[in-house]
Amino acid sequence: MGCFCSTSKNVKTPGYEDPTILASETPFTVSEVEALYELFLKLSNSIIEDGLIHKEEFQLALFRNENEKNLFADRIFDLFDVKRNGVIEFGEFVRSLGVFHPNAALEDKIAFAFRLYDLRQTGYIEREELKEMVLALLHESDLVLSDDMIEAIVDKTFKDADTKDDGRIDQDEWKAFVSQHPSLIKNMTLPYLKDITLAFPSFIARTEVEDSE
Amino acid sequence: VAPVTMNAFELISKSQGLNLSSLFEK
Repeated sequence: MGCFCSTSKNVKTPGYEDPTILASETPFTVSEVEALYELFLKLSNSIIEDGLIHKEEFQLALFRNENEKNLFADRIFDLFDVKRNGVIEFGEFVRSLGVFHPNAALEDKIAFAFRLYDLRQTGYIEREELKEMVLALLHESDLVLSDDMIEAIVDKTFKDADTKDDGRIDQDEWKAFVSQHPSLIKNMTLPYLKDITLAFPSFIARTEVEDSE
Repeated sequence: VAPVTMNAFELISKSQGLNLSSLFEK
């Protein structure tokens, strides 16, 4: 596999966007956006060298296996793929990862997690969706629970979260539930994003734009 | 035996598919 990236700074991937604009719209600095471009190049050329992240490349990065099927990884990919064209472009990658930045607004993290769990995109998390997600998690883990136990866990969680008792969890109920259980969105923060320039320092020698406060 | 107090969303949040830190591993 050849190097597609650092030696040709003027050749950008399809969907490339100006780092200064992306930095103005996200919690990232210009330097961090440029470092993310290094990561993006690596991910987007891991299987198909076209500078776009395909689902198989996303799965390969997450699981070290391009054929790994995972409900949640699929949902994350679909949310990152804002244009719904089957690939993640650089701008989509940066804007979506911005939600996972430690400095991103808590309400953005809560809203993203809601959309993630609203599998059928109805604007509500329904009981069947919750059970489907629990079953998917059990399938990927070594944890074995009886169907009665799964039903009990889903019932209890739904009873606690669905405070309006209308059989579905809306965004306000989700927000209230997360405020009672903040650990639920722990995975919505990636501390790595604060150190991204250390993880991908090679852009520094060729950076074109100075950061400004 | 899992306690019935287990939170379904807590369980779900443990999925490897939601662990994006893997993207940053070299």
